[in-house]
Amino acid sequence: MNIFRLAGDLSHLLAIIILLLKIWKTRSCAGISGKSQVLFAIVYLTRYLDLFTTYISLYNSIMKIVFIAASGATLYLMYVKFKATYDHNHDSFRIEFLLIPCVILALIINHDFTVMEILWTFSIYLESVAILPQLFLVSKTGEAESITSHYLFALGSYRALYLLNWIYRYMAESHYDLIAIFAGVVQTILYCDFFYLYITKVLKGKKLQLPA
Amino acid sequence: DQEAEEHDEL
Repeated sequence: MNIFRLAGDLSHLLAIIILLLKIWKTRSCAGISGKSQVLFAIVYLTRYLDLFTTYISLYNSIMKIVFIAASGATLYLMYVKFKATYDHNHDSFRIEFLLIPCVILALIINHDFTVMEILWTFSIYLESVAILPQLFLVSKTGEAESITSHYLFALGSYRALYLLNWIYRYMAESHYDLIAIFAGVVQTILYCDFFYLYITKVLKGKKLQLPA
Repeated sequence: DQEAEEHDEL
């Protein structure tokens, strides 16, 4: 564990907490893509199956359980409790366009052709693009609430911090994982446009509004 | 080297 990895994990945790609090406090999931949240739930469930097979550390196990539980809670709030506030019409990204290529890619490019490893690889690929329905929703409505912007910033920062973690681990431990690094770079690039808007607008107290 | 091993990251 190094400082970049810890900062990345905490940023990830913060993102999930911000999202849950936003929905809970405002009693609304307006502006949040249910499809991205479904994809994240699939990511956690397929990646953290190793909870049953491999023990790494208490920290590791607890974080995995928290991510799965928070993801389930988010889906419950969006699709059951505050269903009436869910922005169906704008959340129209076709997730099969992400799911199918990720399945195919995981079957072709993986470290080992076993069920667990393919599911892990699939989850890494899917995570890298899972935010697209959310970004699509923001682009369709042309704006995002500040709290949604904070959520996206924390979520995007997590993988960017992981990139630093991977650079550190390569230099300090000669450890690297090309699949994770490649997907992490893709994931971070997808947020770049948003990062720019966040820094130039939201941090200056303005609402995140896309040019018409 | 790149072989399947425990994934210790989240």
